[in-house]
Amino acid sequence: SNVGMPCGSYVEPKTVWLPAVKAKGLEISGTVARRMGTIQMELTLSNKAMQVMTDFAIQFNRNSFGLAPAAALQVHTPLSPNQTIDVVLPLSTVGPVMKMEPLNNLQVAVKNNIDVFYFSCIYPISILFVEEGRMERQVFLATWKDIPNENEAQFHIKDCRLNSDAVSNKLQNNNIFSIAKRNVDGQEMLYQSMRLTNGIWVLAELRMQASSSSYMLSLKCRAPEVSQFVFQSYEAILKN
Amino acid sequence: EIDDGLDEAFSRLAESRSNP
Repeated sequence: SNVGMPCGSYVEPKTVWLPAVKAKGLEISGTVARRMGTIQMELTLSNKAMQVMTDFAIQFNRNSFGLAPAAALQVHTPLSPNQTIDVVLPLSTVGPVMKMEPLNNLQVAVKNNIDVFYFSCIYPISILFVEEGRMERQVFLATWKDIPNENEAQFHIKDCRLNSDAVSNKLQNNNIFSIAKRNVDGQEMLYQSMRLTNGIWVLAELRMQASSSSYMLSLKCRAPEVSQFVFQSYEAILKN
Repeated sequence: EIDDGLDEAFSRLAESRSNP
């Protein structure tokens, strides 16, 4: 069990983003991860064509949080038929911004010596939670009061049996910080904060009933359109 | 938790949320 132990941040398993049939034999699978404060795209490139592939480059369309490659795609050697390589591409969040649908959608173009190929991928919003996301308690209380009720969104997290310390630890490994814990009538209430790379703060109340395996998550944010993506990240973090 | 004098405020918040 990982209870009480630092176990790293949640990283989605790689999925196929570009099937070989759509890219003249180039297959790309990948994931976007946050590791030690750095956001990176982790790619596996497979050459399923009959010819060598060279001259790789990558470009992103503008996107909701300004994600952009922070370096060139490093594929040093030609990729032979049937060869597969893993590549890590560091990302920055200071690229051009345009609101995407859904918000966490990223459109990517990859070129090689054969052609240019396009694909879309979805990344977990938790990669954008910064290490400096612990809000001061006084500021939290004032902000919680200040954000109007119509900006509050509520979600159920079902089938989760972790205790509140395990929950806090798992979330903190993903830069979701518990700043207060209260027990009221047998319910554990955790008050939490996180900050996105673009400066948006999200405040959370996680309510856990001892008798139930379902948690209630209430999120308050001045940009409430991010809330459903934050909920998705809570689910992924707590259930993995 | 650090005793910053806000413990009571969080208790009030939690109670108001539990019993609106």
